[in-house]
Amino acid sequence: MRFSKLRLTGFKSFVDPTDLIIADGLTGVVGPNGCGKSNLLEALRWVMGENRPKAMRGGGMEDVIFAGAASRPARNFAEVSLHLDNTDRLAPSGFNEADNIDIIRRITRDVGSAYKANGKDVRARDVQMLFADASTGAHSPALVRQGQIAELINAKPKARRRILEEAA
Amino acid sequence: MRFSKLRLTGFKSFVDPTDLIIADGLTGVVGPNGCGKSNLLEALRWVMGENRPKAMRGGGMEDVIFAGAASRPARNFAEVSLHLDNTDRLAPSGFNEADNIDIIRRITRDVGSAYKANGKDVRARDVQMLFADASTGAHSPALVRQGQIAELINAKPKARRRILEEAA
Amino acid sequence: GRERLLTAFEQVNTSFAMLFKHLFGGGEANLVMVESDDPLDAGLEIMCQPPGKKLSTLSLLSGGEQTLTAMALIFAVFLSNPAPICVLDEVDAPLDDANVTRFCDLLDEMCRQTDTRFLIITHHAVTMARMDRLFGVTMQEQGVSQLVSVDLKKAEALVA
Amino acid sequence: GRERLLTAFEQVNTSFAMLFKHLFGGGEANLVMVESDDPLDAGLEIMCQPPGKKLSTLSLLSGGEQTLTAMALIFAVFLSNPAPICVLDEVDAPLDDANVTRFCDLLDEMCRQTDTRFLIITHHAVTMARMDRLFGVTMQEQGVSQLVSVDLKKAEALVA
Ligand SMILES: Nc1ncnc2c1ncn2[C@@H]1O[C@H](COP(=O)(O)OP(=O)(O)OP(=O)(O)O)[C@@H](O)[C@H]1O
Ligand SMILES: Nc1ncnc2c1ncn2[C@@H]1O[C@H](COP(=O)(O)OP(=O)(O)OP(=O)(O)O)[C@@H](O)[C@H]1O
Ligand SMILES: [Mg+2]
Ligand SMILES: [Mg+2]
Repeated sequence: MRFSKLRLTGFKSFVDPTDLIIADGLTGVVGPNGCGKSNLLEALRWVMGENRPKAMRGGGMEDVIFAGAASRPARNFAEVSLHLDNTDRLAPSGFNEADNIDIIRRITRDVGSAYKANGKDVRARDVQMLFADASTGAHSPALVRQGQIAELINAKPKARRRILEEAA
Repeated sequence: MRFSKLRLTGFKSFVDPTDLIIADGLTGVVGPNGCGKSNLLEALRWVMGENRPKAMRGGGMEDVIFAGAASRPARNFAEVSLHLDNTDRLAPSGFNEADNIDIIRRITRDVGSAYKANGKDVRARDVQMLFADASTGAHSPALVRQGQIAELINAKPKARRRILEEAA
Repeated sequence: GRERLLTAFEQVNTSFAMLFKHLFGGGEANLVMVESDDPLDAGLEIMCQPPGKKLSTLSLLSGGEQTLTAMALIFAVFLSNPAPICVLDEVDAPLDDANVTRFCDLLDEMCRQTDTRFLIITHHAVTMARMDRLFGVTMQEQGVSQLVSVDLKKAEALVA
Repeated sequence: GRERLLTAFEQVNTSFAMLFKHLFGGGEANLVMVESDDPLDAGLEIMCQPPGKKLSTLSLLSGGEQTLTAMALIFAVFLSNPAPICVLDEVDAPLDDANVTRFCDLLDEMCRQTDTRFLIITHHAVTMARMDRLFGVTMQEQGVSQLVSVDLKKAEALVA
């Protein structure tokens, strides 16, 4: 199961539909301060089922909806879709029937989040389980937020132990 | 009262006597990771009366004594002296008689710290007061440790308020 | 007690708002007392709006934007009572080249307004180039630090 | 419960010690369980000794050394159960050029050992030059992000 594409629409500063193609090896993401690089990582964690606003630098889950800019009005929904290539049929059961797996999450103001997997409505829990079974997910230790290394260094020993629990 | 020179002997990785000349304007300090740059700032805060080991990245006050290296044995004392130019006679009273003020702090293993001001024994408190009256000192907001900005950003609002208290 | 804190707050808030605009080339920012009516017990929230973006708390800004904002606050506090010595340890690490340049412009401005002597620890080539002089720290002998005076060309080799 | 944690600990500790040596070009490092005999309740202390220096806890190391050590731990955990996707957001910020190069060598090694796809967010010119491809994020229109494909020369202008 390989991650091949991330599409953002109305998610934080990515108001227009934007595709990030994820290919093999090392892909660099560059740009000035504040242009949106960290928002891409947050979109990935969000579509995999992140449910804590603080982990998205926000006060509430709706803080990910495009809030408007100088020449653009605020949106009232945000959507991120993740396209997985499953030709190797290594996906967790329940999702292993198709060549491709498309996970879509949409949040609508005052309504909440809704998830789809290959067009079918699913619960947040199903999506979280899919990624957990595939050794990834919103809390994967392989997703290192900006400043997270400093947190690990400064953490008390008991807080640090939790990184090991991800491995166990 | 101007800061003109810092001398380190046996302080952390500066085992040999080392002079840092502090001139007007902007002085840059550069070098690879781990070469000793942050140790210089710690030496300055230490000679001004820093008394919390954690603020020196250590477990105990003796952690600032040179602990040895591949080809050098550990030392049993550390000393830092700070040379202040007081020709403008703007120093706090009690220290305002001389053209120069030399503050020396020495810590000896199993003995503790001793301070001198222009050759005369003084208490840690006297040194701390001198620098506090001169709008500086170990806890001056103008001394920004590595990672301290990140701490300020991530601090809870009540913890952040303390930076204002330094100003009041 | 309370009076002094409130006066300091007003003064720092004014400087902070001005320094933020200066560093971001526009926008707005303000300090807000939160969580208590008693200034001695309140917390400090930072509201900021970089140019062309929406007003939000500090936490919703990017890493570099948060750093620049925090710098504006630190210098606002500094200006209210300038210290004779200021040491900044790798504060420019999260900044891109454009913002590092603005940071250096701010340092020049501080040098004009105060008698403060500055020690700037940095890995950034842009910052190094803006200094009045450079000292290099080396460990030729493992575990033993030495200080050397360097000119800019040598420093770039030292840091690389 | 306890068994699994202890097994994970052993495996991660071995990888960690090896990755540390690899990243520092020598030295020693170890994870130690502290504050409790019960592994489910214990804390994790990190003992490290960069080449030519004394053994100490992580807290006595320099900023860059701490970052490199934390990277060794993160990758040790990663190797015990490689994820299909790994995203690193500006983890190279505190590193000097020599250490950034070692970090990139480690990434190449991870690519050889696993099928993981990596997204590396960075401001560092050295890191950019080591990537297989580059995407640039821009805000031509204030507050609105766009993604563009870039070649290395363009990226250096983007970041500057
Ligand atoms: N809901 C939202 N609507 C519109 N813009 C948003 C929203 N949430 C965050 N932003 C904007 O996104 C920007 C942050 O982007 P991001 O953190 O991705 O930057 P970055 O490229 O990682 O920068 P740095 O290099 O400084 O870390 C902020 O300027 C913020 O104003
Ligand atoms: N008591 C001591 N005796 C000998 N060496 C010490 C002592 N305390 C700290 N050190 C060494 O000093 C080094 C740290 O130096 P410092 O933090 O100043 O580095 P730095 O130049 O700031 O690096 P960076 O760019 O990574 O922040 C560490 O490698 C540590 O081993
Ligand atoms: Mg970022
Ligand atoms: Mg340092």
